[in-house]
Amino acid sequence: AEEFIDTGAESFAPKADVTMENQNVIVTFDGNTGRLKSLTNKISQISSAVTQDFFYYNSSWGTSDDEQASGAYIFRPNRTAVFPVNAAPIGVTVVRGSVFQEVRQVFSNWVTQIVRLYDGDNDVEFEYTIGPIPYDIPEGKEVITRFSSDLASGGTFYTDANGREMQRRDLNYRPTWKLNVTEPVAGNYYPVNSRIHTIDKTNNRQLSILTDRSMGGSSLADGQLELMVHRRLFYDDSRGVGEPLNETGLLGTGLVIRGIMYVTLETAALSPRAVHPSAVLIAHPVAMALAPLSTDVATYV
Amino acid sequence: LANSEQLNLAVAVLQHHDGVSGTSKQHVAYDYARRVSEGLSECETVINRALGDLTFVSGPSVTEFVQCPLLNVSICAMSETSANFTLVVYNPVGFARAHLPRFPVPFGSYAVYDEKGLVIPSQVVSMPFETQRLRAEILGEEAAAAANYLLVFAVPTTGFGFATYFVNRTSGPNGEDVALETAAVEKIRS
Repeated sequence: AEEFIDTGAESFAPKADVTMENQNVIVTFDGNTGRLKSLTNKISQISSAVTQDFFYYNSSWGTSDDEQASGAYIFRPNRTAVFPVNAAPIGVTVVRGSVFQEVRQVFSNWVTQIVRLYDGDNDVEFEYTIGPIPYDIPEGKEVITRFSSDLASGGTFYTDANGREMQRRDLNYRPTWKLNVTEPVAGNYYPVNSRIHTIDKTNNRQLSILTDRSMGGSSLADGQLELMVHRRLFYDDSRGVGEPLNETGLLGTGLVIRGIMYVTLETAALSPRAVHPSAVLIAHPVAMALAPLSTDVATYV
Repeated sequence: LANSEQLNLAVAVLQHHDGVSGTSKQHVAYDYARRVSEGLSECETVINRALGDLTFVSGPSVTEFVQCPLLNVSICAMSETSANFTLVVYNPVGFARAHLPRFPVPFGSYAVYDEKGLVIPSQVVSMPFETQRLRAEILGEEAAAAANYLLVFAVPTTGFGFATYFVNRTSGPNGEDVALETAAVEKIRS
């Protein structure tokens, strides 16, 4: 009961943007790149240019002046630059219906994502599937997703303290000592156990991301939020584990992971109220059980 | 005589800093996973019996309940093999909310009923390629081919409450799919 419409998939003609919209949110994707382009909160009447993409850092195996390698304990990229998983336009399929709409994105043969908007929801669900990370370079890959927005955040972002109070984080700064920045990326990474957000106080906008698992996160530029979603490393960091973080999984090909992020654009004052229900749903999911139905529904009722 | 003690013990072991941070050796990580899996399996039985006691005066015996811990990769034996099934949802927090499960199903058209027997909105979509690939890796090609669709519907529950839903396949006289509502799929770029 579905219809596939091929709109000239392989042509390079400019394509119209793709939007998903419900009562509360408008999500726009660039028709030419296939990537997220903007978010709009219809109720609060705010919007933001937000792009999202997947990148990876190359892991460090140590340098002559510092032999510390990136490993299970240590995150240490060998340079500040990130590499896109795929810089070219990505494959996109759109599914629309009354219960939910979704945009299926294929970034590469090892990174895919489905962006869903459910009827009535005020957050957007990003379900990513990543792996097996290719074994094609001697350095390992540390895969991140990065949301880049036009929020003027002034180098400040917030991460949760073990799912509890939100802690203020400032780029290249520690509140209790003078920081000597030797690791411009890793030195600004913080634990994200449930959420990360950044605020544009001038324009009263807050971009929030809820995670379904603990990961590392940061904001290395104004308006940016990035989260490390997967790693595959080929050197031990000599901190005790004695093994490189090179999980092959039970299938032997490399670990495939699937996770969900919930993204919300809201005013700073209303954001906690908007984010909290989904946070509770992640931390305390419903219990579901199924059983065979041997009679017709009317009889059963 | 299932109980939650086994999961309790498994989580206690996992409080070790290697379990929390993911810095264990691989064989230890597998052992953590085994302990949690066995604990969760016991707890499934506990929850199934509790939901059975809450829900059914008559009907399926409580031992017929199953859960689908691999639903995140769209694997659920009950929904994949039964054209009709019952879903019971329990909300463990104190305020009302809706959850939107996605069940892998073999057919392209279904009707979903609430506990009053009224049809509620539902949507069937084709299974994404990546999900089909994951299913094939876990189940094998043949078993994975049993379900090519995902059935999605909202299941609102009250605070500390539960709700029952019924899923029926809808079909025409020749067994063909007859959807109550169709979803449009547009392939922008392959």
